[in-house]
Amino acid sequence: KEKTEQMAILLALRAAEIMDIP
Amino acid sequence: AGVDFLTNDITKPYWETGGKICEVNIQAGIDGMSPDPENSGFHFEQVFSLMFPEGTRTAIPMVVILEDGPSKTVAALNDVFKSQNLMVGRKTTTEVSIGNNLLVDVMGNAASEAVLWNPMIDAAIIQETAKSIEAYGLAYSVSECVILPRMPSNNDPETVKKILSTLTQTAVQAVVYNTDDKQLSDWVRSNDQERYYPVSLT
Repeated sequence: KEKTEQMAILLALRAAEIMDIP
Repeated sequence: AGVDFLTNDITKPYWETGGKICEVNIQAGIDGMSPDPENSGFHFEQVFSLMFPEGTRTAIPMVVILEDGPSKTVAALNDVFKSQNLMVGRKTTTEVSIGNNLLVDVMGNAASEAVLWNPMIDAAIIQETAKSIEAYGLAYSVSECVILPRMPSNNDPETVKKILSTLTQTAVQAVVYNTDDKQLSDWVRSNDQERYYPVSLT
C-alpha cells in the first residue's frame, strides 16, 4: 500500500515537472 | 463563422447579462469594420495579443489519469496543483468538483466537459477507467499529460491496447508511466516511445 502511495507521488511530481509546475 | 452577440456588458458572462446571439455570419472578418489594405490583420493582432499575451501559456495544465477506483495519483497531483494555489477542476470515479465545490448529478463524459469548460479552473485532472473509455470514448481529443499508474486488467488485452493508444494519443506533452509494472513497460516498448517518461521506485 505504501509503495502505491510512493509511486503515486512520483508520477504526480514527474507530470508537474514536465508541465513546468514547481 | 462570426457570431454577433448583443449584451449590455461584455465583461460579464451571458448567463448573468442575458445577452443574445442576433446573427451568425459564414465569412466573418473584423477588419471589415475599418477596411485598410495596408493594415490588414491589424485588428486580429490586437485581439490575439490581448487574449494570448506573449510568453504566457495558452492552455491550462490538463492531466488524465487512467486508474480504477480511488486514485492516489489523483490525490497527489491535486496536492501539487493546490500548493501552487491553482483552482483545480477534477473528475474522478467518485466525484466531480471545481475547487471545493462538488458538482452533482453529472457523470461520465458530461462530467469531463463540465470540468474542462468551466472558466474558473486553472488546472484539470480527469480520471478515466479502461471500462469507461471502452464504453463511452473520450470527451476531449487533446490533453497535456497522461499518467498510467498500472496496466488496466479488467478488459480483454487487445481492447486494453486500443484504449491505451486512444488515450495516449491525446497527450501533447507527455505520457508518464509506472515502469515497475511489467505489462505496462512491455506495452510502452512496443510503441513509439517519444514523449514517454518512465517512473520507477527503484
